[in-house]
Amino acid sequence: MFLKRLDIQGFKSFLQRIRVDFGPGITSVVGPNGSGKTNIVEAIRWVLGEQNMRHLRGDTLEDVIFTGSAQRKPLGMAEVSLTMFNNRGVLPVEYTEIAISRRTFRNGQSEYFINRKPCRLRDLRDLFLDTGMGSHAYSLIERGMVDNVLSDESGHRRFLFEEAA
Amino acid sequence: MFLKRLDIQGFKSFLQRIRVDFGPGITSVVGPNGSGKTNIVEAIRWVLGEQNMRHLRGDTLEDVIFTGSAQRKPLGMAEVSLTMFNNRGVLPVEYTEIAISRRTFRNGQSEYFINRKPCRLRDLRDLFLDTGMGSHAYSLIERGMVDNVLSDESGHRRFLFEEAA
Amino acid sequence: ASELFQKTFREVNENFQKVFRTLFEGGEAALTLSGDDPLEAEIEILARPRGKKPQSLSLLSGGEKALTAIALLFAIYLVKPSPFCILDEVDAPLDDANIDRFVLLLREFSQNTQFIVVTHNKKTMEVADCLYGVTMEEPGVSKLVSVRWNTEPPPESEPQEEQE
Amino acid sequence: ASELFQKTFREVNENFQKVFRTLFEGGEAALTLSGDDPLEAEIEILARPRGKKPQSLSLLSGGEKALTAIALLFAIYLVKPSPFCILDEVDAPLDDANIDRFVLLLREFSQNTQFIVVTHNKKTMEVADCLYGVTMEEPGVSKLVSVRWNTEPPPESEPQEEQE
Ligand SMILES: Nc1ncnc2c1ncn2[C@@H]1O[C@H](COP(=O)(O)OP(=O)(O)OP(=O)(O)O)[C@@H](O)[C@H]1O
Ligand SMILES: Nc1ncnc2c1ncn2[C@@H]1O[C@H](COP(=O)(O)OP(=O)(O)OP(=O)(O)O)[C@@H](O)[C@H]1O
Ligand SMILES: [Mg+2]
Ligand SMILES: [Mg+2]
Repeated sequence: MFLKRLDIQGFKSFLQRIRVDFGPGITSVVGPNGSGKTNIVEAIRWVLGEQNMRHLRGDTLEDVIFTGSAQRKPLGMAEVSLTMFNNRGVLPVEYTEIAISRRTFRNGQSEYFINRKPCRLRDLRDLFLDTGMGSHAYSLIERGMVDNVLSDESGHRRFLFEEAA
Repeated sequence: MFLKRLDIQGFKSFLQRIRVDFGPGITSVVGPNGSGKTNIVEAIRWVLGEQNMRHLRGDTLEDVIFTGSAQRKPLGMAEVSLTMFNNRGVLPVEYTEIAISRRTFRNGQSEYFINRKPCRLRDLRDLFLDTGMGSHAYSLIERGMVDNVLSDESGHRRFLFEEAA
Repeated sequence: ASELFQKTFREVNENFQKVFRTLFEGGEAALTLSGDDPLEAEIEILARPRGKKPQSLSLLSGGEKALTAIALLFAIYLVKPSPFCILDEVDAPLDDANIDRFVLLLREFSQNTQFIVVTHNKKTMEVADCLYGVTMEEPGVSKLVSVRWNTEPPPESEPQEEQE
Repeated sequence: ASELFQKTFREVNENFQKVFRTLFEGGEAALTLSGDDPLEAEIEILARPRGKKPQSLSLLSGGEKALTAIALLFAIYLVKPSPFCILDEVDAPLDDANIDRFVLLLREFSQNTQFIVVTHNKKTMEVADCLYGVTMEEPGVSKLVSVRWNTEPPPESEPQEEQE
């Protein structure tokens, strides 16, 4: 097993802190339209270092911070943490358990942590560079990719091949 | 009521002649993936005068003729006929019932009929020009249109508006 | 031409607001024209589901986007209803509650318009007045089967079981 | 780099043919490189469902296209399996029979890979080892509810009913 837990607070529709514990095998996420399922997927993408706001359906980084609702005020910060086992030595670090965190504030400031030690965004990204897990690779498949992977311009396919090479 | 009957033979996966009788209200078409449901929709689009093969997922006009299967030989002709009531005088002709037909052959030749009288493709198209039923208007809504209608470039929306004006 | 467009635009906008509120059970939506020349202006969409803050359309969920598009397409249709309307799997991204509201609207519109609805969804099938099944028992060859009429079959045609 | 690409390409191609035949219960599929320079060549897809004549990809149905894309994405994944894989509603265009085959493949791959599967489909939900529900009882505010574990909950965490 690899993923242990996901903690989300203030990211998109998650006003309140939620925690997702992962078991082995298949974890299914279900719920009505607009309830927050894809937001959970995007939280994982974001904490792995996604830099392209278009892949998070947003314009600016501020779009991922809880913006309030009819009855709730906006929050000032979004934070996502992903805790993983490193039992197969998949990740190039000596820890057996790794927690990565990413935070962003309304003033545009961002913070990044690996096992609570501050680091840079690129350290988060580099952690996953060669494992196929980087936030662009084939480890995240959503409806739009079906058209992309079959489209006439084979650029998308080539990119996936190179990630797998 | 307006649509009375659709006859399809040799069009795409319809080796054998099929006939769809339309009742008032909602007619639902169901079946497994790849069974031919969208082909029926495209048959209607085609007989109404669709000229853009991309809207029929094809390259050339020949793509709509039954191409054979593992056990069957290809056919030489595709033919679709649509029979309609003209009870509300929706169509600009004196008949109370109108049957339009379109045929195409492997050699590229095509034939068009209104009530069994030969005519040109543009006569079929002109028949529906101002009724919102022309093969491009909002009377045919499929999954791809959802993205189009919401996309940043508002050209698609404008086109639909002009059709409704 | 500009006047006709503006008139159509106002009508579509009014319909859009009503249909959106019906499909979303509240919330609000509107269309705006940006730019001075109406014939060149961009048509922009604002949509805010009930209880949520107004945000850019892109942040809506897959199902919310589909429902918004359906609301807009129906809003345009209502200006000049076509005698028939074909829907090919537009209900695919919708959850049960949204399908219920979508199907209610279909039934209302179907009093003036014949609808041909291709679907995999059982709830959508249930409101059909007439149901056709398409199969490919023989690979590559489509067959039309099991027609069911909830209402009187139309004159001059008998219900067909399997077509040869 | 060209050699590595060619090796990867051959492997993906082999996997693609196998996975396609599993998901389509037969038929055949292949990838081809067009052009002389492998690093610049277009990667083209051929796909022929069982019993049908080979045709251009565009003529396939919505569900057949989705299944072909899934076969290709899994083929690439198999070359270098990621420790986890997220699928967001990729099963939406599939009919019941295709979902059954898709879900069988998921279970097989899930022995080596953690899958997070977002879905509206009941058949897909049924093979989950663990199920999370997301709701918005309060509009605009997501809540995680009713976790069900088919297997032992993972160490150091208790099953949660509703989170505050
Ligand atoms: N910054 C934000 N603050 C508050 N809410 C947000 C923010 N960004 C997005 N949302 C809300 O999240 C909702 C979308 O959630 P999401 O895309 O996760 O839905 P979903 O469960 O995947 O639904 P579907 O089944 O339709 O795909 C939108 O309604 C949007 O209003
Ligand atoms: N010219 C042709 N001759 C024979 N078969 C054809 C021809 N053109 C397309 N087909 C077949 O028609 C099938 C597609 O049918 P269609 O798109 O109507 O399926 P569908 O019922 O809409 O399925 P889905 O539920 O997946 O959308 C393809 O498998 C294709 O092989
Ligand atoms: Mg979603
Ligand atoms: Mg289809």
